[in-house]
Amino acid sequence: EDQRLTEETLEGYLLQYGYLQKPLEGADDFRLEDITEALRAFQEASELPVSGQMDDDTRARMKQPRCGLEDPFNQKTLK
Amino acid sequence: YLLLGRWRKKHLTYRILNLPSTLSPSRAQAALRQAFKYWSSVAPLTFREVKAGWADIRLSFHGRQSPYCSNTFDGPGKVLAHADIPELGSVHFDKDEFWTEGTYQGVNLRIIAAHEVGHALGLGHSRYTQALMAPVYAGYQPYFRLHPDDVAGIQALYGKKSPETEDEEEEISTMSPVTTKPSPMPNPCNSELDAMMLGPRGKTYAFKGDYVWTVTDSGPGPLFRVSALWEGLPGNLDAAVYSPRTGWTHFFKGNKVWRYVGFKMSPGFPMKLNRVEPNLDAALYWPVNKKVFLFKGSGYWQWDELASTDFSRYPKPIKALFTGVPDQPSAAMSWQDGQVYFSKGKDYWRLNQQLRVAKGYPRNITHWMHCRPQTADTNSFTGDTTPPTTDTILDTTPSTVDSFLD
Repeated sequence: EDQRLTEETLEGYLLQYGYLQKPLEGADDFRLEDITEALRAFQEASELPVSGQMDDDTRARMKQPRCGLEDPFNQKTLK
Repeated sequence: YLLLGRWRKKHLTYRILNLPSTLSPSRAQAALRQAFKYWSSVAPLTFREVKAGWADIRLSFHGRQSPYCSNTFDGPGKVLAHADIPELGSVHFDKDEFWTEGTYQGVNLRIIAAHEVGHALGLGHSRYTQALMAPVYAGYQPYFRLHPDDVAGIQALYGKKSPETEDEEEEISTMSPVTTKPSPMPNPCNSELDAMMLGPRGKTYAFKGDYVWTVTDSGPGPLFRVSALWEGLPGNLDAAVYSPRTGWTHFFKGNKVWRYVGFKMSPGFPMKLNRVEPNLDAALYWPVNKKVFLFKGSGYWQWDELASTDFSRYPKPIKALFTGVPDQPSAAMSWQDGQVYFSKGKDYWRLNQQLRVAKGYPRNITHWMHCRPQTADTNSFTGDTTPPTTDTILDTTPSTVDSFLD
């Protein structure tokens, strides 16, 4: 449950701030590679080690207070 | 930086629709107003606050539910604020945040407001984690200034600020800085002043070294180079005095005196001082007899600007007229409250209408500057701190000299 909750929080954050984008058609679930790519973009923009994996630093960064607008750091979603 | 849009005009209005509960109204308003000044000081933008009716940019606070905003907030932490891009103009803050000013506690309203105003002007999030436009709040910074990426972004949208684009109606603090390597900047909250004066339009100025700042009830304003406001004026002044009677502002340094009307130097100045001693300590205008007083050491000169003054019986002892005032004051001024103020070192004295030092003085000048680091807001005027923002502006060289006071 905890693992699932973390995944949902992660996807929610990446989606809310423009690192992930819901596909216009097809299933709602994200492919793992999309999530990994989005997480890498977030880690790079946050000057964290870019692993594509959730770690403590990434989690801590995602908890920091911030602006509600999206980030333009995932080139694919920005396009 | 990322550009998201742009206003087709450069003179914008803004309106503060409501305020947070964790800051006094004056404190919160000062923080929000300052947020605009960061941008108008680096780009040819002007912002005029309106108290009613329509405004281009509208700032408001709402919580989880808002009839006016589809983006709800989420309580303390997480999302702090959001804004629409041009030309929509809405800027919203999460009212459930602990909004503060001048302290590391809570979330600094001024910095977040400056970030959101950046969005309202068309900037997206910056890749530089230390930039104002970075998406994540980097915490309170006492000497906050815009990051070069922020400046590059706003100037990509609206161009650079140049003297020609200045508008007389503009607030002084929006004057244009050009970033050079700053000489050491004084800390307004614990510097011995060179001079102070109640200037035109009731603004209180404090001078130290190459810099000048305004003193308001919410603390020191941003630092500017003296020459950025009064072109041609050097730093490290001896004295400064504004006379409402003549509209003249006089600055004294060494054996020279500069005269300005507003911020324009009068023709023929600077001139040489020759009937009072050089290297004055302080000067003030006393509205009771409409004369200017010049101070040096233990003596003073009383000068009638509009008549030829007989200085043969001067200097007279300071103590003969100003009871309880120390010799060699570093600055002096009459203020809006009808009292006279002298400062020396880190102390200041207040004198009543009878020019007698009031009980309980001297006090520490940080009190007068409304500086009190590290505390949450208290009521305005008992002192809190808005550490200065730091803008640095080009310097200019002094011009030729004639003689004065004849």
